[in-house]
Amino acid sequence: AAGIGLLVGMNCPKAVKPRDVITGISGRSQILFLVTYVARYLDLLTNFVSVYNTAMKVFFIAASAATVYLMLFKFKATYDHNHDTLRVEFLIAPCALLALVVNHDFTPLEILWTFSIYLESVAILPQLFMVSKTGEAETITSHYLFALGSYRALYILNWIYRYYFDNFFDLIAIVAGVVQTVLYCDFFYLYITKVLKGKKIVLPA
Amino acid sequence: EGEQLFHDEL
Repeated sequence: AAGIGLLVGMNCPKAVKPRDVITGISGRSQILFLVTYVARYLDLLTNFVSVYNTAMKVFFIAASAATVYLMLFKFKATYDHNHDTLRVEFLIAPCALLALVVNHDFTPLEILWTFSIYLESVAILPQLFMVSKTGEAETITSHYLFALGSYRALYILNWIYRYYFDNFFDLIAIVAGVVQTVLYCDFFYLYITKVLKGKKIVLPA
Repeated sequence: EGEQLFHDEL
């Protein structure tokens, strides 16, 4: 929530003058996150888990939709097309196929949920690709990525807790969550060793 | 425990 809120905040027209909108954010990753949250939270109206759960689902969908709108429409001029080039079809197709093959239940909602779990684990790739292409990440982008990466990393602790105390585990969510966290690891390394020391992340050219 | 009826995580 902090990471997504940061992104909306930094892209919000009231908060910053248009030219200050942070560059270096991958619109493609933001679209993948929007698809992820919509596909996963379709049960928003049918399954009530808790006020917190529903509130966060609404927030995730609304904030990522707002980010996509602000980035690709309102501030289209500052969107960096040249560096945001990772082909998302190569991420979406395998996740869709895998969701059809490996799932808990062959029903539309469950397959969409599974697709969303797989997609989330690779949704950050366009962003990491863009950072490697631009060779650097703005500090605010680094904070956003750190928050986003630690979100799923913390879930791993929760899954361990639930395994030992509730004797419950969801292998699909766990495997995808571990893959997703691993994808952030090299970024976490850069974040800890550089950004937290006040330096900017500049990748070797 | 059995099969999970619906997903209670984000």
